[in-house]
Amino acid sequence: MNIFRLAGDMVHLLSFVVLVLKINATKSCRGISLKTQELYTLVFVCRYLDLFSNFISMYNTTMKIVFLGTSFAILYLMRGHKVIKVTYDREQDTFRYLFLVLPCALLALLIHNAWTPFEVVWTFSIYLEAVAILPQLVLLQRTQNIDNLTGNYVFLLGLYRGLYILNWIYRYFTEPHYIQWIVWISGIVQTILYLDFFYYYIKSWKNNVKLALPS
Amino acid sequence: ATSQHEHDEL
Repeated sequence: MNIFRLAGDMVHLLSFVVLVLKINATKSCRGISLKTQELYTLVFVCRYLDLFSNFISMYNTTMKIVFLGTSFAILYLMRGHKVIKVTYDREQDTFRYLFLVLPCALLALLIHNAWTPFEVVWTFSIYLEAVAILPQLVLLQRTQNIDNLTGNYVFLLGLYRGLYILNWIYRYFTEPHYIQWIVWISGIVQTILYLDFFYYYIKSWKNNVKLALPS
Repeated sequence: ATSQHEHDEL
C-alpha cells in the first residue's frame, strides 16, 4: 500500500467522522442528502459482498466493516433518530434514485471484467459511487448558509477520490500489469463532479467568507 | 489471478 492510497482512505474515514460529528454536535442533518447517504450505503453493500469470502488484509476487512457500520449508523440518525430526523430537508432533497441506479445497473451489465454475479455487482458499485454525490451537490446548491462541517464533509469526499487517482498513477508505474480501466475512468468522472465545488470551497476559504454555491 | 479481479482497494 502506498502513501496516496493510505491518505485517500484516511481522508475518506475522516469524512465520515466529520459527518457524524456535524449531525451529533448540532443534532441536525440539515443540508445533508439522505439520498446520497442511501446510495453510498448501497455502494458499500454491493462492493463488500465478498467481505467474508475474500480476505485481503486485516486493514481492508476492518475498514470495510467501519465503512458499512458508519453508513448504516448515519442512515439510522437521519431516518430513525427522533430529534434529528425532523431536521432533514425532505422537500429539497428531490433527486430521483432511479436516474442514477438504473443507468449504473445497465452499464454494469454491459461493461464489466467478468460475467459473474460478484463481479457485475462490484462493477455496479464502482459506477454508482462515481455519481452518488449528485443529490448532495444539488442539495448544497439549494441550501442557504451551508455550515462549515457540511462543506468540509463534501470537500473530504472529493479529496479522497483525488488521492485515489494519485494512488492509481503510482501503482501503474510500480506494479506490473496494473490496469483497471473501469475503476480509473469512474474515479476520474467522480473527481470531475467535485471540481466546481472545489472551486467555490477554496475561494470561500481564501477570502474567509462563508461557502455559498451559485444556483 | 490478475490484479484486476482482486479488488484490493476500498
